[in-house]
Amino acid sequence: RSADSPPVTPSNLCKPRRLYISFSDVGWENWIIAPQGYMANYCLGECPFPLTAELNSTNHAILQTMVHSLDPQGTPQPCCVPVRLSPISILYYDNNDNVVLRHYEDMVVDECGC
Amino acid sequence: LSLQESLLLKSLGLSTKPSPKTPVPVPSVLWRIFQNRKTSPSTNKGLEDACRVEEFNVPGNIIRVFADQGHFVHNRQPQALLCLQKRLYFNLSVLEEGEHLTMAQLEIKFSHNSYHASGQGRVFELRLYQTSQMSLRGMPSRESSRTLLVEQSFAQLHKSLLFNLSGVAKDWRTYSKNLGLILEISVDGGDGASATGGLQSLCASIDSFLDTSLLVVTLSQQQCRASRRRR
Repeated sequence: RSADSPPVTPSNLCKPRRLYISFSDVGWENWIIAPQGYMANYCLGECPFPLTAELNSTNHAILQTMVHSLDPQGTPQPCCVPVRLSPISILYYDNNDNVVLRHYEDMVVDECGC
Repeated sequence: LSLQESLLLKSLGLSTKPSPKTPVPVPSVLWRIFQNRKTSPSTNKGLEDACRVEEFNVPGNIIRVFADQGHFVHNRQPQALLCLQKRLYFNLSVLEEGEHLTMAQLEIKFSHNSYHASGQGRVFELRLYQTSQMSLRGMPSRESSRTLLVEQSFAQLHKSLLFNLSGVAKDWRTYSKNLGLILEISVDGGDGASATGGLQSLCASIDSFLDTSLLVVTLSQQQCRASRRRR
């Protein structure tokens, strides 16, 4: 175990964090009719050794944490990434001023994993 | 940032960031479907649900409402019973290559406040033709250049009429094959009303004719890959 690494508390573990995306912040408010924004979330946190089942780890991540624990300088910890996303529906004007309602996949982070 | 934006817009099926010039009001049916999805998000449902429009019971994940770009046809010698003749045109060339059209519904909308007492009880005849050959302006269109799609009588004007045009609209994706439709509304001159000035006032109630739009449901095969059922 590396001596200078800070202790990992449950709040530091890899998990979804709340993020509200407002379409006006990205300058899309004049063509997106609804919603005005949505809770998109994001993944943040550590994937420490040993990886527990709650961290939705891949086999690759488990091996990477093992190698990281042996050689922290040479191999980084696995990343915390979305493992389950859900769609949202967006109502907007297209390039020809038609009104469109479209279902978009992978817009909201529901679960994160290592 | 603009490169990121253009990549994202492309993945959303848009060539550039839209900048609506004359934004039309949102059709109530789209608003209703949007609200339904908002209250019951498909988080726990499978891809099959996300790729189906329950409201119309058809496969699809994109619903577009196209505004009519056609114009009124003005004949030099108006036919006695013909109140209205209008070309209907919907530009379906925006559909992407991987999209499969599963439904097209024409809506002919009449306003609520134009119910004329003179028109009460009168029967109107609606005919919708598919144009198969263009005729020059001022030249009479030949009967052979158009195919009758719909013939319907209606008495009241303060409502919408809906017609299924799924079969016809599939051809309209090819720009050269899209010659639009001809809409004709006439009055039934059974009691000799056409001989009097009464006909004009009857036709005036057709002024309530507001607009037409085409609702199109498509299935993006990129997002909704067809799954083969196990035999």
